[in-house]
Amino acid sequence: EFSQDQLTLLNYILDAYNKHRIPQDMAKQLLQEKFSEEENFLLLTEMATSHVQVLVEFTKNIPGFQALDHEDQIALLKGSAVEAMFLRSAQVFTRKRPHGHTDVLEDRIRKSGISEEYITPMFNFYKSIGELQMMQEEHALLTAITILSPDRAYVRDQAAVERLQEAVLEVLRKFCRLRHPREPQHFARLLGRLTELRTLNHHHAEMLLSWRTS
Amino acid sequence: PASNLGLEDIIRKALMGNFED
Repeated sequence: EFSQDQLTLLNYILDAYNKHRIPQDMAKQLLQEKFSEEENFLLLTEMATSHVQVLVEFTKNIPGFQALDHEDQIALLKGSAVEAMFLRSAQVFTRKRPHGHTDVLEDRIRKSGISEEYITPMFNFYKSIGELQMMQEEHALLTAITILSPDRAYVRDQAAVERLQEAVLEVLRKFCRLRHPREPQHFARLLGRLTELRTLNHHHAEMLLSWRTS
Repeated sequence: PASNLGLEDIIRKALMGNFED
């Protein structure tokens, strides 16, 4: 069972995850009919910026994060922003959406000047996330775990970050055992997505470069 | 607009205050 502290940690992270979202009007813009490569580019850039702000607001609510060294907080956020963005956008693509919406989103991304080489791994990742049928708690906890990665560049006090990540990992492990009793591999499969995210992170840097030049 | 700021600038600004204000 969860200890009282673990329950508090879970609810704290879940509330923050539900509270801090991309503004509704911006999300709606994505579904408009207007399509031009420039508009898609601008909209996706604006979405990415808004997502970083939402990510920071979420992260500030992770118990213990604001007690970390200030520069380490920045190193963690900078190192995880792209992965957290892919994880969150995966949720958009896997949640039961009115049929048309996901195609509009996918079409918009495919027609925004991003080369196919980067789009395919992105949608493969969304598919593999979809197969896990993750609950909201799992998305929130996995996002926190991604951010609290002690091995990000420029992090100095790795032990302090590891202690925080360990606490969240333990909550996720218990949550999976409680809510997926017939799937002993579920927790391991969730963590497997984190390694997939790291390759997307690498792709993303190259993609931005090629996107800017084109 | 915020989208011209670099990633680190956006993070620093958001960490300091509530960015939405």
